[in-house]
Amino acid sequence: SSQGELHDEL
Amino acid sequence: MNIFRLAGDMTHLISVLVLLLKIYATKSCSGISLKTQELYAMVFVARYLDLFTDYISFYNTVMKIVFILSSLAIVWCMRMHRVVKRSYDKELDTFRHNILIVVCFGVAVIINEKFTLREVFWAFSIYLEAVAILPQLVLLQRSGNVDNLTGQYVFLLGGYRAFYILNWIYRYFVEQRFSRWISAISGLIQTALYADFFYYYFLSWKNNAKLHLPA
Repeated sequence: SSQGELHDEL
Repeated sequence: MNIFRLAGDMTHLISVLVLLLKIYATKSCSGISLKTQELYAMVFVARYLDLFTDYISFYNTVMKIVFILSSLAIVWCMRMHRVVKRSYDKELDTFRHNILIVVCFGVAVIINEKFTLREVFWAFSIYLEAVAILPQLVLLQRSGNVDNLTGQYVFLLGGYRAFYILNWIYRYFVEQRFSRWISAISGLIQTALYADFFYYYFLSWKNNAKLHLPA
């Protein structure tokens, strides 16, 4: 859960 | 994507379809909180700003578009549709939802993963979603009797949250990936808000009686 990771959940 | 996440998304999708079906088939939105629907529309628009910047999968893109368009369509129907808007329980839908918007935005400015426009709006949408059901629960409690489709709609929405919690547990233990803590804590709060409703929903189901929420 690092910064800049994509939001892959809806 | 694991089975719990898919089950959560599908439950969410079905809840929206149930609501659209209720409005379309009965030409009525009685028992539905316009304030909750407006909050959801705001949640999806704020969260899916990344629709234009990040591509995750075809599935994600389609679902995002479906959630944005369906929530806007519901708000439009309840406000503008000549027949549907007449059945809106305006006098029961008195929750001060603007306060939720202001507080959630304030918290999002302070607590976010990164102080960028996109991340602040993302956090705002997560916080707002956690409390967006409140006007709906208050409306149901005030009206007492809940019609079947409205009861199922709220039950499915709660089910969607419950599946997401299982999804996070699965991701943590099986995929060794922890979902964002902002989502997890907000998600737990959101699901807890349904606890009371679930209790009465199961009670009415067990007794085969109409769902009735005590005042």
